[in-house]
Amino acid sequence: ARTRFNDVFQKVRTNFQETFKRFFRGGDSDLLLPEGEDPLEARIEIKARPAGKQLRDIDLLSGGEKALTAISLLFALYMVKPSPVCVLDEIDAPLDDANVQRFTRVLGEFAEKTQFVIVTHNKMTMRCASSLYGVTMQEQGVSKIVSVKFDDVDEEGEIRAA
Amino acid sequence: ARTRFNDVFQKVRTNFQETFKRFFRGGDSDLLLPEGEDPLEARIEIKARPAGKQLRDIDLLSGGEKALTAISLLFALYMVKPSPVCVLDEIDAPLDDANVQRFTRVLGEFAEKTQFVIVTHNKMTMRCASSLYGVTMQEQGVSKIVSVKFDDVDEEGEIRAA
Amino acid sequence: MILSKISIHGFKSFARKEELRFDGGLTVIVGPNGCGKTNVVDAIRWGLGEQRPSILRADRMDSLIFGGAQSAKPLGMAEVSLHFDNSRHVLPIDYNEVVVTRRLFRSGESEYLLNKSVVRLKDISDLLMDTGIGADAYSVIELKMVEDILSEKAEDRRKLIEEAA
Amino acid sequence: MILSKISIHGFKSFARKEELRFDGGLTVIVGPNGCGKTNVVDAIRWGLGEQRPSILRADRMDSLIFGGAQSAKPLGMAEVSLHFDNSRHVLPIDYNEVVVTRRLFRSGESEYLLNKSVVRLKDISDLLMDTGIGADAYSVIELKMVEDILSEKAEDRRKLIEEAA
Ligand SMILES: Nc1ncnc2c1ncn2[C@@H]1O[C@H](COP(=O)(O)OP(=O)(O)OP(=O)(O)O)[C@@H](O)[C@H]1O
Ligand SMILES: Nc1ncnc2c1ncn2[C@@H]1O[C@H](COP(=O)(O)OP(=O)(O)OP(=O)(O)O)[C@@H](O)[C@H]1O
Ligand SMILES: [Mg+2]
Ligand SMILES: [Mg+2]
Repeated sequence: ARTRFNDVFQKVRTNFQETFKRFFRGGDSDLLLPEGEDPLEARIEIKARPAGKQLRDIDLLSGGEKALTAISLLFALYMVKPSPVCVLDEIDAPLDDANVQRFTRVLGEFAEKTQFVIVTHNKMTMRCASSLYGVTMQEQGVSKIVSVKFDDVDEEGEIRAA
Repeated sequence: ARTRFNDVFQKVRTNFQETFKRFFRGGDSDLLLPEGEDPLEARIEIKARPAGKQLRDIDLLSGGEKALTAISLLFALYMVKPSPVCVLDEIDAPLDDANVQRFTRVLGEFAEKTQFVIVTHNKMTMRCASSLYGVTMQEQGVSKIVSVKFDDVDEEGEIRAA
Repeated sequence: MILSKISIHGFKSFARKEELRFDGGLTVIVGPNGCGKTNVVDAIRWGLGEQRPSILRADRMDSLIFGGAQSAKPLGMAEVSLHFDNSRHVLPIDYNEVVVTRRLFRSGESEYLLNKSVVRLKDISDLLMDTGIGADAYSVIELKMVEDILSEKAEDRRKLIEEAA
Repeated sequence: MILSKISIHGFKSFARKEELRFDGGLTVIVGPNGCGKTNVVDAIRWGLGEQRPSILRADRMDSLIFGGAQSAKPLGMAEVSLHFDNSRHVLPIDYNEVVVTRRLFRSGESEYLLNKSVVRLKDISDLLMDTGIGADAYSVIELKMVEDILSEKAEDRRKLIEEAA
């Protein structure tokens, strides 16, 4: 069990260093197991340094930088063991438009091995969909699922009757 | 102290019932002090029921409904005691476009008594600004404040050099 | 293995039977605040065997059953079915389509079905083991979880790596 | 009483002195992720007397001082000044403009100034008392706080109402 965990840990670590650079256009990141402790029990430390900045405590990152770091780690895991289905709920909300574009580009690359289900209010993320669904409450308090074309989603995020 | 607290509590409660209806176009809300307990010590319970739905535990509200309920309570407090300055950091992120429009309309009404400082990535909120500032890191790792016109903010939320 | 369809009936705000088909690519779900998008996410988690009410934003399990609205009476049962296309036989079972169904009754009783025959929860967890989509896996990520994944307490991070091992 | 200007120097990512003027209406701050918008919000909180490092997302107070970047060396001091237009004499002090300044040195020493003369923190809290903009008041709201305001634990809600009393 120990060698297996170590093996996977090293793979995720290398992947994380790669996906982080892709999202932050530079910078560096790392996952560390404290020396001398049993790998099956020890805490896993995470380091993240956006390009051009000093390495600081992970809590000092901004809201968008934290979301992007967590997403990089998630994709690093998928590179080791792709999950057939991945559900993301408004994870793009803290991202600025430039980061949303990078996020959706990487999603497209992973969409071969993993099927994504994404809940969002962001128009740019909607455009990347291969199929788009709307949830409405035409009857108050009762949810209904309708299939939607991108042009049907108006300014309000409301779905015009398809 | 007790009559003063009770007095303010009742005012905030009535205001909250009013602001909540304004944001949710109906529905009802309440703030309750459990019977028989000392008003200065008792927990304040909050109830919120969007239009057409049953009254349920506040934890069952959606992300956007929770943000809107908290904003209604905040404005109810401002009606009792306006704070000269109010700073809101990405509080519009979970809101759909229809709710962002309602939020900015109410902000406009309160802007006579209270000065608002709003951090946002949402283009609709940006349009309501009386003055717009950008924070950039032209020098990596060093923040700089620039004054911006709405047209300068491009798709990316980046600020074109003014 | 692809999740090809989910059907939801009586779970949270879904008073009537609703279906959502997946094409294996990027499925995006949109809609106004409070209309039921995250309830679909919760339905996927619940259907995969999630046992903790707090993860499903409920204080007790029976608040998962449709509790009524202006135009619809409360229901007695919540049911979610997840349809998987198993034509490449990733799941160790002899069917081309595998349907995992979970039911909850007002009485508190639960029922699990595999291709319409009643099984135990353990049969479903064993089936989904090692595929990366069980209830515990990292396959559902909400914005609120970002703080946990990066936080000092690090348990969540370890669990994520262990799941991949 | 209007907050007319804030100047920030050496606080968090502000290596050079920067100023932001307010016109009393709706001031909106925009910019890409990680550029320093929430650091401006933290500067306002800190300038008003906030003492808890956790509210300012710092593990210790000295991580509030600019720690260096590719093109700029770490600084020895953080300073924030808040300028208030007091022409209607809302603040019980005889000036038309009131400037509240806070400094922090690498040594850990703090300094508070009112219109350029050194005062104690207590003098600043007394001055801002009952105006609704002290450090404890409900004048700064972040998205993360929405969960707290509505949560079961209700302490935060009580504090909000008490502040208005
Ligand atoms: N058992 C139940 N019966 C009926 N309605 C329910 C039940 N449980 C939750 N709801 C309703 O579901 C709604 C929340 O839906 P959900 O959280 O999915 O919204 P959402 O589409 O994700 O919105 P947002 O964009 O704000 O995140 C609430 O208004 C709540 O009243
Ligand atoms: N003492 C310090 N010295 C230098 N830089 C610092 C210091 N403290 C924090 N920072 C930097 O400030 C950045 C965070 O800024 P901030 O949280 O204000 O971003 P933001 O504009 O709010 O972004 P978002 O849109 O993602 O919320 C981090 O990248 C961090 O490295
Ligand atoms: Mg939601
Ligand atoms: Mg921020």
